[in-house]
Amino acid sequence: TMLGVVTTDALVNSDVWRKMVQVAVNRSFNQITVDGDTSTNDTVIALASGLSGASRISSVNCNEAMQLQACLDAVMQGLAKSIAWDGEGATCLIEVTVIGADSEVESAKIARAVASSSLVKAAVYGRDPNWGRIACAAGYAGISFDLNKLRIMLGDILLMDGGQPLPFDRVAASNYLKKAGEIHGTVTIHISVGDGPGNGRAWGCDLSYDYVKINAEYTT
Amino acid sequence: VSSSLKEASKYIPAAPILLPEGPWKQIPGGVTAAEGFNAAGIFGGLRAKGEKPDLALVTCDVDAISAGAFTTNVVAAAPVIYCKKALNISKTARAVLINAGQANAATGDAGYQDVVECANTVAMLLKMKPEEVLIESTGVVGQRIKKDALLNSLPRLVNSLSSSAEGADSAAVAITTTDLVRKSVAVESQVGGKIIRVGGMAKGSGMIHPNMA
Repeated sequence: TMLGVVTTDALVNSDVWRKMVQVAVNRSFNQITVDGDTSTNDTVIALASGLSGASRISSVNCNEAMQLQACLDAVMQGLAKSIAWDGEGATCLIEVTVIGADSEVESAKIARAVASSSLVKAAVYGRDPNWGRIACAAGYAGISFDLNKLRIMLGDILLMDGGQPLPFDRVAASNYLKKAGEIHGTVTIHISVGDGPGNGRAWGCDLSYDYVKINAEYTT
Repeated sequence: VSSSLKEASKYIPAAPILLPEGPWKQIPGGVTAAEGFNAAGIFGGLRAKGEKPDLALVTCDVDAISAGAFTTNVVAAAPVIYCKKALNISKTARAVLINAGQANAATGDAGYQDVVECANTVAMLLKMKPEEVLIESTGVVGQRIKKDALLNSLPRLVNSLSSSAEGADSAAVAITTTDLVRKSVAVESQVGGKIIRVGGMAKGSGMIHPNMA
């Protein structure tokens, strides 16, 4: 289960605040995954006191609303990433960025499919730069794209381009994963699926033996 | 109170918060950074074992404009059902009570009554309307909350409320379950040329694939 409480002293109308919060949730908490289990209790409550003295925000289509939305997105993304970073048994955070789909929603869906893949997660834990599993997860996300435009980078190592697997330094790629695991850092997977305007990100973590151990013991 | 909040906040280390770049500055305080908010986290005896804080409260000095996003899991927990109703009744809220240890999910009508009783008791102590009190629970699915221990801890929880960073950090500890770190962050930025603050806390480590709406 994830729970969140977010507070602000901005002055904002109820309908505007409720829309902004859902947008921020979709760009943050709804883009993380540890084990693919959607909890019975997931909740984010967001409260705005209006005590900052700033002017009232009464529409989502104004500069002030965009400034507040950006802050709200940042706080929720910071918290959401810390949840994925602290996934049970995790040794590193996995950040998946997808560009080139037709919309933000489509890119986000591909990114989350990759971040949710047990095979990708286990490959990261095994320090295996397994581009095939990344491509496979992108392919089953339910978003169509031209395979010949598929490009995959692990960190700054290019693994696939134009849909073709490339020769790459496997030891360097594996060491990149090993180092991230040693410092509980971040593994970045960057995927391009075409020339569309949509960009999206998702966050997850690697899948270790400890995840099974923790959950075999944490019983009802 | 301050020393007990400080002690509670140090129970587990802070998570590294990877904030995206932007026109904001990270500031201390989490949920209490914004003007008008108070928080506290205490040990209420709710967890199966150990003495880690397990009961948190966040309050606002004024009627705060409220919003919520909730699991779309059909087997929604009692606090989720309660909060959705409360947000439909009222556009504002004044308090969020959070317990760790039991999720109060798949607990039927009895579990729902537990939520109502907790909200009513917090409302009575804080002199608010029950629908202004929102509830979040986390922990073992299928178990009802340890209601007596929770209700008996409420006066001490209310007396521990603080607008300090320790208040926010102790609350961030009290909402955790299998988390290894507490998750809390706040930023300061400009909106329309005026300084505003946005802060928050979160928990989560397992059963994580949110689809909230």
